[in-house]
Amino acid sequence: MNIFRILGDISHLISILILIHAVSTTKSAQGISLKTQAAYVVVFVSRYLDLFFRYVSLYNTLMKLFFIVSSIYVVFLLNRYKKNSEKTNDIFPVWYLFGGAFVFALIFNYEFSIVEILWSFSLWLESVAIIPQLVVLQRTGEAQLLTTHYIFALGLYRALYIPNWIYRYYTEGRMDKIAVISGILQTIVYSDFFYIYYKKVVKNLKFKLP
Amino acid sequence: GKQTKNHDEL
Repeated sequence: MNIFRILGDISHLISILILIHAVSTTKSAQGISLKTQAAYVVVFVSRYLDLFFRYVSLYNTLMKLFFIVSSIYVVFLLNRYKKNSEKTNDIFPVWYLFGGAFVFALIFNYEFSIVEILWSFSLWLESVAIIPQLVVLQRTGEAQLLTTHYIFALGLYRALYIPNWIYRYYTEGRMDKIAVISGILQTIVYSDFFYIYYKKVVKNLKFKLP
Repeated sequence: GKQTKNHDEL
């Protein structure tokens, strides 16, 4: 395991902790897309089916369990704090993302089996799952700082996987084409957000310096 | 490089 992947996984872990912290302390689901979070439940459950038949390492198993359980917990929290009277900005037709990811999974997979197709589906779905959240962000106009930190940490995780894949290609001769291409797609989806985050958050912090 | 699935990645 190389430094890029560890940092990526830590970033992913932190993003979820930030989200849970933000929703439970404010007791509000405002500004968080339930559609994006429900998509992540589908992503993790369909990707980690190999928990039942393949043991990689304790680290791998614990992280997989964490991502499945925490994503379900987030959806539970959002449902608990969701106010029905509130005008929703969560309007993106998420079924397009599911449909598109499924078609891609049927075309690009390492084996035409249920487990392999679901694995590929999870990668494509993850690469675009943040879109409903970005739409909410855009429509709300101003977001809580924690929400933007959450999206940043979540985007950073897959971006850090890219140098990990380059490193593995040179050291191990490994190249997981589906993971790499969907990972690059995911980073492109985040690129606009990264730019705005840099402008708003990083520069504002600098402005506060004496 | 050979095309393989990285089973150890999350």
